[in-house]
This record gives sequence, structure tokens and C-alpha cells, in this order.
Amino acid sequence: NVAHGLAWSFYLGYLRLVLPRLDDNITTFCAQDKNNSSFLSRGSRKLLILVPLNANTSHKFEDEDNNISFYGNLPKVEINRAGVRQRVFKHSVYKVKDEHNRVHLCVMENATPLLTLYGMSQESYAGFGEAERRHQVKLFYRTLQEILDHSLECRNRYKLILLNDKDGNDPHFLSKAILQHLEQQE
Amino acid sequence: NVAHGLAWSFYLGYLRLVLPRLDDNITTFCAQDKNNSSFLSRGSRKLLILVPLNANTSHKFEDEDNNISFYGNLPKVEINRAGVRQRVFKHSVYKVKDEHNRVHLCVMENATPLLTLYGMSQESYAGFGEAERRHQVKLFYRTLQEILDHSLECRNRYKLILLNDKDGNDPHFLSKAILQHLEQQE
Ligand SMILES: Nc1nc(=O)c2ncn([C@@H]3O[C@@H]4COP(=O)(O)O[C@H]5[C@@H](O)[C@H](n6cnc7c(N)ncnc76)O[C@@H]5COP(=O)(O)O[C@@H]3[C@@H]4O)c2[nH]1
Repeated sequence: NVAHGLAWSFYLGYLRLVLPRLDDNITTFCAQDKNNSSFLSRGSRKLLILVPLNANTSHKFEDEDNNISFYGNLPKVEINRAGVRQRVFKHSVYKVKDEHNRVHLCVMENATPLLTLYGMSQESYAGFGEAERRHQVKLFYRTLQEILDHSLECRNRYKLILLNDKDGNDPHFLSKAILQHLEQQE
Repeated sequence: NVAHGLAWSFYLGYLRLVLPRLDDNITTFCAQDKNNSSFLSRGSRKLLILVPLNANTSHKFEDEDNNISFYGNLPKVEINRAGVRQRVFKHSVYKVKDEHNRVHLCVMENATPLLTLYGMSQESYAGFGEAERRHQVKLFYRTLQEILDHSLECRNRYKLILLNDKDGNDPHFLSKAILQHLEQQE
């Protein structure tokens, strides 16, 4: 089952390495940030992991929704991995504007393994259609949720956000979905 | 099948992005290298991808075999991926000494997805034993070989090296295996 392995890969090869260091990285970022923006007043100190059901993840959120803008990158993490010296891991910080024009800061990214599911559904001999891909995305989400629930090192350091397909042509579908999840945790 | 998805992920999310740029990166590295070492006289301009059958990949080759030493990192590649701005990809260059004490330069790393296979066999509820893991490594190797054979962008830019288990306690098992493959291509 492709999704099963990708969820484990995402946890063992990434989340387990980066989530324990996230809070310190945010603290360093705030200390260095000249605008003195605060993650605490509005936003989240957890990694928001977006899981779009259609698996077609964008590479730049601001192209999808202009209420989202890139704010900066957290300090990079460097780890020796499988023969690659000082492999770099970093997260991007985004500003998300709500309907009252207030700004929320959050660290977020799409779940990269979804790009593999999408890519496989495009390659004819990977043996993978669009219906199967959707099923695999749901399986990826459930498996990842279960793995993270059992993980002590990652507890309270992430938020998994399953995104339904865009409804119609709402240009602020993405920011609204994110803000809804940010409010839920307060 | 876990290995099937991991092979596709390794290709779609990594090799397909980095292999086309490898030769230029090596050229830049040689130009900047004060020692003026040459990849052309002895060594390889292909990415050596090591696939150890026991999946227990080391993070530092020199810890395994002191005929191998870290030489430097190629110029980093930065790509916007799934919301991570300027995600960094880099390869490490190693010096490998042969039995006549001559030095060969090569770009190599362990196939990172093997770390996932190894990790899964250690987590009790991933549902994965050691015998199954070995089978998955072979399946990973065969699937990856087939994907790369079909890939125009990656042609001639890599060498897949399947490593059997260390025979006994040969401290130079790894360097010998690599050198054997380097000679094969001449
Ligand atoms: N040697 C090596 N150097 C790299 O820079 C690299 N980047 C990816 N990979 C391997 O390629 C495949 C596809 O990667 P993808 O990004 O879809 O999944 C990745 C991705 O979802 C997440 N991840 C890993 N590193 C990062 C990172 N730096 N930023 C964001 N996500 C990351 O965790 C998954 C597993 O990572 P790895 O277990 O290291 O192996 C990957 C994987 O087998 C790499 N392998």
C-alpha cells in the first residue's frame, strides 16, 4: 500500500527529526525578527501540515490565495543523513489575513509525499489512477494521524489539516480553511 | 507494497529534480576547488546510489571504512517545493582510496528510503519484520532500476549499487565495493 509507506517515510525521515526542534526555532526566529511579530498573539507555534484531497499541492501558497503571503524561513536545521553531510531542513513562515484584515502568523507546508501520489497518477506505468489516488490520500492522512498520535516526540507540535476540494471558485478557500483550524485550537 | 511507493517517491521527489543538474554542479565544484582535484582522471561524475541489503545505512561513510573520507559538498540546489521556500538539496563528495593508495573522487549517498524501511522494521506496530524488510529492499532496488531505465532526464547520471552484507569483518568492504563499480564503468 503506497500511502502506508509514504506516511511512515514522512514521519521517520522528517517529522520525527524536525518537530522536536520547531518551538526553539520559532523562538530564535521571533528574537531575530525586526518587525517583532508575534506568533503568540495570533497564529500558531505548531507546524500546519496541509493534506489536500486532490493531491495537487501548490508550491507557492500565495499563488493560490492572495490573503496568504510568504513572511520568511525559520532557522535551518542541519543533520548528517545517509551519507549527505549537513543535509538542510527548513520551514517557511506565512502571514494569513482574515476577513477583518488581521494578520495571523503560521508555519505551514503541504505534505510533500502527496506530490509523489500525484506524480504516480500521471505516469502511465506507475499503475495508479485518479480514483485510486484519492483513496491513497485518505489512507495517507489516517495512517499519519495514527503514527503521530503514538509519537511522544511530536506531541502538540503539529496540526494535520485535511483540505477538501476547492468549492467552486472561492479565491480565499485556502486561507479560510487555515484560519478555521487556527480558531479551533483556541 | 511499501517498496514500490518508496522507489517512486525517491524518483519523483528527488532524483528527477537533482540528477539533471548534477553534471553542472560538479563542474562548478571543480572550478572552485583549490586543490584542483579532478573527477575525470579517477572517479565518477555520476551519483553513486548505495542500496545496502540490510537497510542499515550509516550516516557517515568514514565511520564504516577509513579508506573513505569526506571531501566537501557540491553547490546546493534550491527549489520551491510544496510550500517550503527554497528547499535545499545537496550531495556530498568523498575520496575513496584503493589498494595502491590512489585516490578516487565520487559523489555518493545511501538511498534514503532505506532508512524508512529500517525504521519501520524497528517500530512494532508498523507491521514489518526483518525478513520482510530484506524482501522490500530487493523490491525497492528492482523498481527503482526500472523507473530510472525509463527516465530520459536521468540517463547516464547515476549508478545504482546493491551492497551485500559485509562479509565477515573486512574493514574495507565498502570502499572495495565502490571501487569495483567504478572500474566496471571504464
Ligand atoms: N538524500 C536525499 N536528500 C534530499 O535532500 C532528499 N529529499 C528527499 N529525499 C528522498 O526522496 C524521496 C522523496 O522525497 P519527498 O520530499 O517526497 O518526501 C520526504 C518529504 O515529505 C519529507 N522531507 C524530507 N526532507 C524534507 C525537507 N527538507 N523539507 C520538507 N520535507 C522533507 O520526508 C519525506 C521522506 O524523506 P526522506 O526519507 O529523506 O527521503 C526522501 C524520499 O524518499 C532526499 N534524499
